[in-house]
Parts: sequence; C-alpha cells; structure tokens
Amino acid sequence: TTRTPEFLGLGKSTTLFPASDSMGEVIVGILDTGVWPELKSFDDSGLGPVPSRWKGDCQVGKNFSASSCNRKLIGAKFFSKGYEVAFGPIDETMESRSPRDDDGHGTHTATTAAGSVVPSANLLGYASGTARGMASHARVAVYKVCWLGGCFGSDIVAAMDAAVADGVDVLSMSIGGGLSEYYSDTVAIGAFTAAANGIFVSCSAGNSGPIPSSLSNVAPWITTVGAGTLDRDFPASITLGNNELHSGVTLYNGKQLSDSMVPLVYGGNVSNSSGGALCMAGSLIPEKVARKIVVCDRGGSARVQKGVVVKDAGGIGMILTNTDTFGEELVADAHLLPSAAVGQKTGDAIKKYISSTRNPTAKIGPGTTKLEVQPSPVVAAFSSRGPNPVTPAILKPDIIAPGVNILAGWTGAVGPTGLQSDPRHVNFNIISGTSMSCPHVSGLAAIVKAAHPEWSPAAIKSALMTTAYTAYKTGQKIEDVATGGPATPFDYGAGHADPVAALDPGLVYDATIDDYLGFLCALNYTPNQIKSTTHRDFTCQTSKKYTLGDFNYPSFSVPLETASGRRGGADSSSIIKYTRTLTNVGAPATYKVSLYSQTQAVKMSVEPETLSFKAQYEKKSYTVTFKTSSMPSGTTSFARLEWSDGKHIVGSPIAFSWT
Amino acid sequence: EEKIQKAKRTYIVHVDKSNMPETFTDHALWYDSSLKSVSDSASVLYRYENVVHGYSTMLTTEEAEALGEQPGILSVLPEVIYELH
Repeated sequence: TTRTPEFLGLGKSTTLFPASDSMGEVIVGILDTGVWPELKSFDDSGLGPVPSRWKGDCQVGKNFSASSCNRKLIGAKFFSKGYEVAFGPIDETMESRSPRDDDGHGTHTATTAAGSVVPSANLLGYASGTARGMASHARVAVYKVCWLGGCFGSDIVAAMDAAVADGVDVLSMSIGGGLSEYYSDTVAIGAFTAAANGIFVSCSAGNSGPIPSSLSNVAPWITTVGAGTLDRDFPASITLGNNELHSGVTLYNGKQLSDSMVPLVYGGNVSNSSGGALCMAGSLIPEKVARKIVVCDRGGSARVQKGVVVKDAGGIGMILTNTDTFGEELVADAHLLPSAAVGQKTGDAIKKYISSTRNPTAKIGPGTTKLEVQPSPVVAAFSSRGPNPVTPAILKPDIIAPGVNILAGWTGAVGPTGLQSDPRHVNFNIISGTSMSCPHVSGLAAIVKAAHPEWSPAAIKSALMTTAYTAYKTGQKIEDVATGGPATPFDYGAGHADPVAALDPGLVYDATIDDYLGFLCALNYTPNQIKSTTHRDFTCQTSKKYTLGDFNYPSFSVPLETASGRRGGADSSSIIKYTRTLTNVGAPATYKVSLYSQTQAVKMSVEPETLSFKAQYEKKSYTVTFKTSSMPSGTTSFARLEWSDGKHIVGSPIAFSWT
Repeated sequence: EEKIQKAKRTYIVHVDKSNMPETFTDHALWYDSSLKSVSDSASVLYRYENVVHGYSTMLTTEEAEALGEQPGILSVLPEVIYELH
C-alpha cells in the first residue's frame, strides 16, 4: 500500500523493528480469491531461503505454474470442492481453477499484509508513492477459497486445515458469514485450533455499519478488525450554475469534461421506475439523460455500476451522493466517466439547487491526491459496530486500521472497477472495506511476531490493543464519520492500531487455552458444545465459578440489567468484580493504575493500585470493582483503565450497556 | 416440502476423534461407514485433520439428522457461504 506505512509510523526508524531476516521467518496465510503472482509486489529479490519448516507448496493449475511461486509467494493453493458440488464444475472460461486471482480482492489483501516494496506505484496517477505491505519482508501463502459464486464453508475449513499443516504464523481472512454460537460457527471452530497452534487469526469486522451490533467474526480468539480512514483523499471540485462550489472525491482519470457548464439532472427525475434515484440498471430515460450530468444516490447497487448505467443512458458525468446511511463518508471509485462522490450535506444542497432552478447546470473538475487530511483516522461509516451480537460481555471490534481508499496490488484479469466493461489493466487499485483493514493488522501482527517469536497470538493481540490510540494528537477523540461526533469503543474497540507502540507494550493480557476453555464454561457450554468448538475434551469444574468478566481479555464490556429487565447479566444496582492477569514482557517496573469514566452511574476501583514486576514474564492479577446504579434500558457509557510505569501505557476500554 | 427434504446440501461433520468406535482402526473407514449407514450415495468431500476433526459431505436434511444421532458425531453443521468484506 502507499501512505499507510507512513500513517502507521512504520517509516520511522526504530530499534524496536525486527531485522528483515527475522521478518523473513514469518509466514502470512491469506484466505481469499487467490493471487496474481506476476506483480512486482511478489518480487523476492533480497529474500533469503524459504524457512526450512515450511511444508506448503505451489498448486499447479492451467494458468498457474510451479514457477508462479518464489521466495516471497511461498505457497499457493485452491479449494473448490464445496463450490463445485454446489455450482457444478468450474467453467474455466469464466474463472481460473487454480490459485490465480480473477477478482483482485485476494491480491489486494495479500499485498497489503506483506507485499514487497514497489516504487512509483499508483492507480491512474492517484495515490502515488512507494507501495509496500505492512510486513514487506514476510513470506506470503495464498489459499484461494472464494469464487465467483462465493466462499464456501467446506472449502474455507479445508484451507484453514492446510494452512495450519503448512506452517503459517498468521491467518488473514477478510470474509464474513452468518452469526451463530461458536460451536456452530465453522470459521470460529477452525480459528480456535489455529490459535491453539500459535497462529494469529485476524478477520474483517464486516461492512454493515453504522448499524449497531452488526459485527462478524467475533470469537475472542480472533482479532476482529474495523476500518478507519487515512490522512489522504482524492478531491474533485464541483461547480453549480449558481456559482456554488462543492467538493467530492473521484479516481476518474479519463477525458475530462469541457470547462463549460453542463445540464444537470437528478436520477429520480429522469426515470420511469422507482430505481431512478439510485440509477439502477435500466432505470434512466436516455432522451432525458443524454449529454447531461446525472445525480445518483448511493446504495442499492454497486457504486461503479451506477456509472455504467449513466454512461449507457448517454450521460456524460455522474455525481454520486450519500444518503443518511453513510453521512459524510467519501469512498473513491475509478469510474468510467467523469464523476465525483459527495457527502450527504453536499448531495442535499445539489438536489435543492436542481429542484429550485429551471435549467440547472454543473461541471466536475479533475481529481487530485491530497495528503495530510485531518482529522484522521475517523471510523468509516460502513465499519460494522458493537455491541458484540454473540457475547455482549466481550467488547468487539477489537481494533481499527486503515480500510478506506487503500491502494494495493490488483489482478490483471479485470480493470479497477471489476466490471466486465472496464478494459483498463492496472497493477494497483484503490478499494475500501474492512477487508482492507484486516490484512493491515495481519501484517502488523507479523511484525510483532518477528520481533517476539515467543509471544502467543493472545499476547500479540493484547499488544496491538492496549497500545491502540483513541484520540488525535490534539487530544480530541477519534471521530465517527457516520455521526460526525466522537466515536466510542463500540466503534473502534481498543482504538486505532499503533504498531511501533505494540512492539513494546510493557504488559500483555496473555489469555491461555485454559482461559478460552474457561470462557466457554462461563457461557454454560455443555461438554459436547465445548468439544465441538475446541475439539478438546474438557469438563468445567463444578467447584469453580467461571465468569465472563474474569476472562483474561485486553478490553472490558460490562452488560448491566435495568431493575425491570433482569436477565443474564448483573442487576444494575450491584457490585461487580472482574479479575484480570497481566504478564510483564518488558523490563522490571512498577505500574500504577488510572481510571477515567464518562459516567457517574458506575463507581470504579482497582485492587491493588500498583503492580510491581521484578522479572520478565512475571504475572500479576488485579480486580476491578464496579459499583453500578440503575440507568434507563439502552443506555451505554464508557470508561478507560490504564496501567502505566511512566514509559508504557497499557490501556483498556470499558463499555457499560444497560439493557 | 418434499423437494426440500430430498435436496442435498453440503454439511461439515465434526467428529469426536477420540471416541472412534472400537470396530474401526482407521478414521477414513469410520467416516465412510457412518456415511453409508445414512446414505447410499454420499461420499466424503474433504477430510479435515488439523483445525477441525471430521469431514464434509452432501446429505439431505433427513440424512444429516440421522448422522448427527450416531455415536462419536459431535455436530453436523450446514455449510455457510461467506462473502468478501
């Protein structure tokens, strides 16, 4: 990617970073749509021999040979049995029955996580710079499990099975499916054993935001990654016939509109169907659209598809406006005609101008790349939100990372819009989603793993979470673009990833397999359900009281029952105690606790208030006491617990929710 | 209703490896035999050894329910289709 390494501070030279040969010992496995091996992002010059422990290989297919792999791309396999029993044999005129990526998504995520350094990367001149993956010296192994018809669970499990046997250290999965209890969630089940085998598993949180409780992949042994923006944008000016000047974003780089004003229409007014406002296929009347700029609402169909609909109807430009779902979030697309995406406020102003003017006109200027955009990061509107829909007592998402307008490697099979009608071929593309933020964290985890090979996946996850930041340098809280106001831990979890800090977190919450098993006991799972989830025999001790609050997680979620609605959680005017354990991964030090809270309804205290560590890997426990009072159902509030030795801050968000 | 009952779909069968019935010496034979006892046409799609113990196969709803009753079978989960985020 370009810009995100600098944005994340990876450009800084610090002794904390692992040397490239230890980076070369780390293997990132990507389950996705495959890979385009010819890209320079998979160049292996400068990489030493493949780690001797590696057991994976290069699965040959019609258009994928053994030489497609190298010391960078050290493994490539495809899994299609589940897909083919459902859809019939793969039509190789339509898609490659091989690890080759016909879509682009898999190449994008793989190169984001661990692509080699490629100078002068750009998309049609936008986002120029030196592209590199987060862990640019790590190795990549690709497992193709997603096909034109979808990503089938039986193929995904087979790929996870292979990745563990092959010896990956990180498993990156930018996919999501239905929500269910862990014992019937195939990805959660596979991820448990992967994590138990020392593999860090990161998954995308989902793009169903800003709706609350819209998360995917919420198992506590998975790192669930939401999306934030970068300090980069692609502004394009929009001038209306009344001389109003507005700004949108675009990645269009073709022939620009002339400098003269062009007639402007709203899709909803030039259509013979209800789909006109959304510029759905076939909804626009060519006679009313020809040679005009059309305003289309976002939603209902792919954004790039709307551009095709306008172009096919004879339109010469498009202004794509957000509706209230996405507010002011601007996602840029490489449209096939002059276009600009605008926020809801601008969209409403343009529609008002159209409805109040006899012959409305407009013109769209060329796009540019703008850096140092502030405030950034902001939580992307589409990023799925908490509370955790499966286990409200576990705060999710865990963390956010860059996921909006991310440039990374692309397939040679389709153009940047992915549309069949797009003849362009690019090496890099700019796309958005939690699919993009997940491999960022996968790559960052690979860096931490290279620096601390002995750390467990839980310790790596803890390091990324307790060092994440929740405020800008100004002290202002990270914003949520969906509301325009400060975001909350239900939006960003522990905050935005800060890899440099994660390399030296001071203390970690190092959940063990027994902690995870105790978590399942706290959920009152039967031995059979525990066995289904973990493929281990484990019987919860009847003498032991297992609670979700005592599960050794790096963040806190405290579900409270209002007096009327008492159900599973603690009743709301009560005393609740959570005990957690910290492991020292730094030098001997004494840490003091600080508590910050947004609410008076919960009084908090911590025992002991200081933790003195004399040796590395020494463990110390503490107990947080919450004295809560009743609040109306649906109330949420947040607090923060920090341990600091003056050099490290080990921060945990606390989310209270009254139901 | 009849059609739905007859329609086959892919299931992921989680087995309790440590409880393989004594009559079998090999998991593959156990899997094949357990399948044959509920369906004369089903076959193993994938065998899983590492992150999951078990296999995937195509069954009707009825066959899946019958298989789930067998000793050593932990769960028979209908396959979920995931999407890219």
